[in-house]
Formats: sequence, structure tokens, C-alpha cells
Amino acid sequence: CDTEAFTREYLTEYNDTLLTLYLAAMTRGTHTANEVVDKYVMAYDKQ
Amino acid sequence: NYVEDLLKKIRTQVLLKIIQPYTRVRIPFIAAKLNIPAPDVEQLLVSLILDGRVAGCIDQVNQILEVGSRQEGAKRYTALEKWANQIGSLHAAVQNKL
Amino acid sequence: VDALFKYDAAEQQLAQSCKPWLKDPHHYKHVRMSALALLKIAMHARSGGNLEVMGILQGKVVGDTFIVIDSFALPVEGTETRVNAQAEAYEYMVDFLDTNKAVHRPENAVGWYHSHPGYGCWLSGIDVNTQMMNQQYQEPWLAVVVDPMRTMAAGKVEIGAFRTYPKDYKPADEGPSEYQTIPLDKIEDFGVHAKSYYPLDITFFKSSTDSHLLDLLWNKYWVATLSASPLISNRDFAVGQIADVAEKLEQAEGQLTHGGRLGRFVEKKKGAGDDSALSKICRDTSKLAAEQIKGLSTQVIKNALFNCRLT
Repeated sequence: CDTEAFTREYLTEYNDTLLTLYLAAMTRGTHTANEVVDKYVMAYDKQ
Repeated sequence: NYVEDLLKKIRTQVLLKIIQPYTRVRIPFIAAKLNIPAPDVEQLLVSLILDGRVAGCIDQVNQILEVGSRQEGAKRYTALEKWANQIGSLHAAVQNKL
Repeated sequence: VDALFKYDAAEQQLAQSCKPWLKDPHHYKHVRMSALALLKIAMHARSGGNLEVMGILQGKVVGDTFIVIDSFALPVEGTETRVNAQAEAYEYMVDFLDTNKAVHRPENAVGWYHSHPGYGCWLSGIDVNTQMMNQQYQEPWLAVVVDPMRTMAAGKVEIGAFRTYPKDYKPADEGPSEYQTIPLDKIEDFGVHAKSYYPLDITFFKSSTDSHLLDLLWNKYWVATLSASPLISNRDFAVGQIADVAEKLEQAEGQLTHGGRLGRFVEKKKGAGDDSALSKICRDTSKLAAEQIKGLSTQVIKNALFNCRLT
């Protein structure tokens, strides 16, 4: 199966999956950053 | 008084039947089937699309109605866009915390 | 294993007359389900699409174990929208069970199953009420929930078996249960009734004939599995999951900005135990990404195998 239409659809699916993966990784990164900020604030909070 | 409404209703039903088997339909083809000018067909299609009875979009340059295909991907990209936007605002919230 | 299919009416009568469930609401702990029943349930649930479907389980009880030998579908849909959807199918159920006995299939009804398309295996408020009512009049009775969409996405059957506690019974604190992704619009219903029921451990068995038949179908199964594309068949479900993640993120952002910074750490220290909303979302997104990657991998491998010309 070597048509242009197939290649286009295949690459679209490929890119969409990678985009989903990227967003999931960014969500995880944001969560980790939030944890770090919370711990930092707790450690150095004036109260 | 009601002839216009009746004509619109009948033309709508015929148009929906015509476009059912196709994904891309030329507007002059629909105009020939309905026996009305192409601009009237376009107006009819616009009202049907806005009412949600036809899922598609009109390519005015090439005078083609594309049925369904764009909408199928639209939901996915809308959801991904919303997700991306939410990550952005979450990131801003974390920055503000710091 | 074939002995599990044998039904002894006297033994079952004795087991029911003892009524062990009255002494211990936690008496029944295990479910053994036949491959036949599982296949029928999964196929029926899948055929329902987005609609919830419902059916009856047939089998027996042995000690603290439900043995589910067979199942049959009920002509009822949309079980989450009505208080007792089963009521519409009583006549069908009675006729079916009577006809079964006439053809020397003596197994009794031992429970019901229904599907939760896309939102996981748990009991909603309506399900809890239905099961409580069944347990009042038809013990021993089991509730099984299957999710056909997550079954397709995950590649294994998402199934759960549950029994409710009696109305005024307060269960001992069992600690945190296994995490599962719940869509935002169902989360409240899930949380409110989570303590009203407990899960049973499910295992599966097959007869020697089942094994032989499944072996014969092995190649056909693999052809169907390898030629399917999870990315395409589960597209709508994945889109729904992505939209749900976006909505949960919106809520989590609100909690982040308005919730106390120190409050969550204080709660963790006291042993409240619950993960934050953001960490739950991370788990959901990891699961979603893993499913997507699995689907993509099959596509990439198939493309490499069949489409790439060897140099």
C-alpha cells in the first residue's frame, strides 16, 4: 500500500499520537513543577 | 404567504437526499437537480449547515460542498487544543505560585 | 474444570437454605466465570455501542464463590437512565429460565451484568439500588459490570464483580482501592456510593471443549487482531478521554489557585492519603498515552513489514 493518500493518513495518525504523548509529558512536567514549587514554598515560608 | 417556506422545506428535503451518498458535491450539480440558481443553493446550504442539519463546509472558490470529512477530525483537534490551552494556564498558575 | 459445569440441585438448595450472607455481608469473595459467559457478555456489551445493555448470569454458588456458567442478554437498553430497567424484562427472564429448565439446563440465575461504555467498572447509584433490591429478594445475587470501550482500548476485558452491603451496614475501612479513571461527569456518582459495595475477585475457566474450539480459532483470532487498528477503532473513545482530561485540568487549575499551598501537605502528613487532582490527571494521561502508543506501534510495525521495500 504505497499511495499518497495512505501515506498522508498514516503520517496524520503518527503525528496526532506523538502530539498526545507530548501533551501527556507536558502535563506530567507541570505536575512535577507544581510539587517542587509547593515544597519550596513550604520549606521557605515565613510562617 | 407560505409558498416560500414550503419551497424551502421541499428543497431542503430533496437536497439532503441528493447529498447523502457523497462526501464532496459540486454546487452546480445540486442546482441542476433542484432547478434553482447556484447562489440560492449556497444560501440553502449555509442555513442547513448553521442549523446543524448538514455537517460539512462550502468551498466557495471551487463551488464544492464537502460533507462530513472535516468535522471528523475537528473534534479531536478541538479536544487537543483545549488540553494544550489548559496546560498553558496551569503552567501560568504554577509560575504565579512561585 | 469440567466438573464446574455440573449442577447439583440438592447441593444448591442446601447452600441457599443456610443463608451465609446474613451472618457475613462479606461472605462471597470470589467469582469464577466460564469463557463462554465472558464471551457472550463482552459481545453483547460491544454490540450495544454507546448504550448500556443488561443481561442475566446463570450458574451456582460453591462456598464463598460464585460459579458463572452461562449468561443471556435481556431486551433492555439504557440501564443508567431508569431506576429499575430490569423490571421491563421480568417476563422475558421468567420465560427464558423456564425454557432452560425444559431443555435440561437446570442452572439458576445467580446475578446480572450490565455495561458502562467508556466509564469504567463500578456501581452507580441506580446500580447500587437495583443490586440492593435484588439482594433483598433473590440471594445469592451478583452484579457484574463490563466496559466494552476500555476493553477495546486496553486489549483486555475490563470487568468487575460487585456485591452491595446491607442498608445500615458500615463496612470496616479497607484502605485505598485500585485507582481507575472516572470521567468528570460520573465522578460524583462514583464517589457517593463507593462505600456501599465491595468488589469480588474474578477468575476465568474453560471446559476442555472450549479449549479445543479456541485453539482451532487461534489463527483466525490473530489475523483479526493484527489487521485491526486500535487507533482507528477507538478514535471516538480517545477523543472523549482527551476532552475529559482537558476539563479535569480546568478544575485542577481552580483548585491550585484557590486551595491552600500548605493544606495538601498537612493532609498528607495526617494520612488522608488521597492524591491531588493533578496527580490523578497525570495517571489518566499516562494511561491514555500508553494506549495511543500501543496503537501506533502496531501501525508502524505493519507499515515496516508490508509497505517498506527491502533494498
